[in-house]
Amino acid sequence: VRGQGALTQETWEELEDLLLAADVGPELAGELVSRLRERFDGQSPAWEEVQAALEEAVGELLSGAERPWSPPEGSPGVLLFVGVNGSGKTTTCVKVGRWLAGQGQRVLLAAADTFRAAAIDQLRRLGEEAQLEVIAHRPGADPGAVVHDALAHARSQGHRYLVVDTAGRLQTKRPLMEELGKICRVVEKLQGRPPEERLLVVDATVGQNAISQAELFHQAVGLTGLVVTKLDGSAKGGAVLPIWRALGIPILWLGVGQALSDLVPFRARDFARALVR
Amino acid sequence: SLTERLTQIFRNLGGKGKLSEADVRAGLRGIRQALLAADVHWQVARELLGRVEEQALGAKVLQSLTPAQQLLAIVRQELARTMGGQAQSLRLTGRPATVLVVGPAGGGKTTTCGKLARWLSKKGRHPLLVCCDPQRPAAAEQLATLARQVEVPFHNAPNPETDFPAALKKARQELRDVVIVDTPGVPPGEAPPGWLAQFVKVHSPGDVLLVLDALTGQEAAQIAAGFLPLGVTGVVLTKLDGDARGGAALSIPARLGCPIVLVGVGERPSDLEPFYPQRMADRILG
Ligand SMILES: Nc1nc2c(ncn2[C@@H]2O[C@H](COP(=O)(O)OP(=O)(O)OP(=O)(O)O)[C@@H](O)[C@H]2O)c(=O)[nH]1
Ligand SMILES: Nc1nc2c(ncn2[C@@H]2O[C@H](COP(=O)(O)OP(=O)(O)OP(=O)(O)O)[C@@H](O)[C@H]2O)c(=O)[nH]1
Ligand SMILES: [Mg+2]
Ligand SMILES: [Mg+2]
Repeated sequence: VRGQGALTQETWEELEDLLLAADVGPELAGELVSRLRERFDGQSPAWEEVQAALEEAVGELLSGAERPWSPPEGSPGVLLFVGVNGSGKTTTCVKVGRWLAGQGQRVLLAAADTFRAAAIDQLRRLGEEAQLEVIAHRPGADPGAVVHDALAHARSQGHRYLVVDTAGRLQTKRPLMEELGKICRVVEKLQGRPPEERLLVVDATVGQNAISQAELFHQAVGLTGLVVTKLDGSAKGGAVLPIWRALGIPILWLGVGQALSDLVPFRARDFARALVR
Repeated sequence: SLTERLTQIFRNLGGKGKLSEADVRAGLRGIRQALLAADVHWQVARELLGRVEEQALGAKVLQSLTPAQQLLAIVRQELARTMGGQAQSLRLTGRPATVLVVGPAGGGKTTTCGKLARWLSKKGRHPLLVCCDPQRPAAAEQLATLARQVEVPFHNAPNPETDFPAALKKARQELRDVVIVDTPGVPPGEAPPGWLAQFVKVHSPGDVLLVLDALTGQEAAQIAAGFLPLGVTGVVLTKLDGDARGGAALSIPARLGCPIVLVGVGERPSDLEPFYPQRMADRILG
């Protein structure tokens, strides 16, 4: 069917399957394919041409989602990392902290996951590896209190950034989502402004639930950006397309491995190419 | 609900009470959208609906007074049948029985190990929790903490080749009859490490449980397939306490013939339940 010049119904189905397999979801997959069918109506393009057109369409769709990191004015700038269980928050916190430190800035980490077994130990170990200072209380402590302490410490010691790791939580758990709002208010009380960055960490292997995650975390803290992790596998992370379309939340970084150096900036063109191929 | 939506589709097209084949196909397209939105693999959805169409183009649906209900009944039955029809259980063979827990990074293995230990203790067994994850920072601490919570002994085996025999020895000495083994999360796109395949060869665990996140999308069957060489005996689907529809519960048995045996429904040690295909079918259909 491919490369034979004439596009058949099968070709369009194949294209839709490709998009579905990438987790963009049935609505957007159908929409993108209809747009391409209109564009190539009456023509006989080769498969390569159609694929290139699709890549272009996806890239265009996502081009507004690119927001390269720009240092916030206020110091310390607070970066709050939130997301569902196991999405890669703790690892990402240290990756980002390490990256900021690599630019010559002083970074402090706050272990605000006081719930999960050995969460504080994990952040401390990773912090040691990245040579970043960690502020923590005992397991079971109030996360807001940890953030308050860490922020007070960052302010008095002149840290440029405070990176806050939080406990994983499923977005449908109201009390846990309200806890995040409380953490933001703690920061606001001390700084006179909420955390500069409120970032949702999303696992690239997650399917359509990513949309619900983005909606409800956005309601809870007002997300300023996304980080998509585990893109080092075959998952395309296509669920960010419907998220971007529905909520307009930009994507800052991509996690591409378990090592602390495995962090890259989000580039719409590269992301589109990887998704379509 | 899906029943309402289907009834709407049939009302708009069905016209004078009698449904045509074209109407049924329109209904199936609506169901397809629901399955895809539930993260069912696109190919699995296609094949399943193909089987449903054969059954649905009979008098049962076409002449039914409630065609939407009738069509959904066929779909629901086909889903439940594909997912195994009835609840499965652990084999727990061997003395001591060894349960190897494997899976992709962050799926919930370590937490599930703790849950399994509690589950088996409640059933009158005497588990030992063993950590064979030397790479994740504080993995041993995490499992040791869970072990304390569920009042089960813990053994660290960071170098599985030399340390696991010591764990078995400890199990025999302390009269533990089940050994639950936690392993490192495998990064997506990577095959399980060689030592894991070697472990399976040497120790022949009676159960090899693949722990997978119910939030996983179209990649679920592909990710699971990577673990099949280890001889997976069952899948534990985690994080079903959220609003994920859990299409992976259909994709994995459909494509790989691997049964779902347990589901994780929370972060506490008690949040582990048997898998019920009928319930899952309803959840997937929304
Ligand atoms: N391959 C790969 N693995 C990753 C990436 N990011 C995180 N991980 C792994 O995913 C697993 C979970 O990572 P964590 O950082 O503990 O995730 P978390 O969101 O903090 O988890 P909870 O705090 O338990 O909710 C670990 O095994 C990490 O090494 C990534 O970009 N690529
Ligand atoms: N809500 C919910 N959270 C769960 C469930 N199972 C595990 N978790 C959480 O998911 C996160 C990851 O769990 P882990 O047990 O660390 O996952 P893992 O597979 O061992 O991770 P790696 O060892 O890094 O591959 C933790 O925050 C757990 O508390 C579940 O059924 N429901
Ligand atoms: Mg964490
Ligand atoms: Mg683990």
